[in-house]
Amino acid sequence: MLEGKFDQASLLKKIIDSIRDSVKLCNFNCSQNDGITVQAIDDSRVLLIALKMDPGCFQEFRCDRDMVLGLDLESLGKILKQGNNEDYLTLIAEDNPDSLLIVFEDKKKDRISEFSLKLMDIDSDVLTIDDMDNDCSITMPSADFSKIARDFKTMSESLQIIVTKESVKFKAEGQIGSGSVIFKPHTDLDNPDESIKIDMNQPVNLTFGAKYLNDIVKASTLSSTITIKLTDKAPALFEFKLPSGYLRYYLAPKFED
Amino acid sequence: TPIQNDLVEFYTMA
Repeated sequence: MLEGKFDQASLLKKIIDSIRDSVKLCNFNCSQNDGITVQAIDDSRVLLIALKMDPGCFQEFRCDRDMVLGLDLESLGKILKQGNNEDYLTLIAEDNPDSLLIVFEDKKKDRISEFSLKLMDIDSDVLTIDDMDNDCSITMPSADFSKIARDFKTMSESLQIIVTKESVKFKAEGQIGSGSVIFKPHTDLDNPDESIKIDMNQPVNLTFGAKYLNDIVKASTLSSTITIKLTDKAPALFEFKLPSGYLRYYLAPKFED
Repeated sequence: TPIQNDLVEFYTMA
């Protein structure tokens, strides 16, 4: 049996809102030690989502035996809208389930809402992603990165990320002209999440689809910082930390033909 | 114009 209780429904709501425009169907893998993990690739095979909700994400978590919950995220999203952000949210599944029970409890009123979501058999390819050495790692406020991704999408289909030891530069070239934003590393002692940290082994210059970056920055609601790991001619990793665990996006770059 | 790569080509199926 699975029983996972979130202190606030808003955490799962934000996570599902961050991924459901990229993937519609995915398997939630549940286990006692790892909590709930998800790996899913978007239909265009450009973006991969790796989610890890450790048991620490939950106020209470038990999973007596490993199980896989095949979920339609659009349907799950409809049910999650029924609860309030502050509610307790509990996911309950029996062994070999054909449905997932979702329970909202209002903390102040004696109100309990229960929903049952039908599960699906989902065939999905799982990719092995080894921890590799990256050429660069940037940690910056997620709001800043989100603004760049949203603003530059109106100018160009692509966004270039150029990292040197001294700076990270975001650059877009489109029909109407071009633009760039440069950030230099700095440490904000009063507000550490406002700091910008650049670790560089080798400079990189990579280009990504603006559409996918716009999907990725939907997760900015989950964490005030984002870590971007870049390696020449390889997929980039965009990571948002959860209270315990992470939401990662792996995005294939664009190359010149 | 740069060409979009397929992510799956970078990794192996588990």
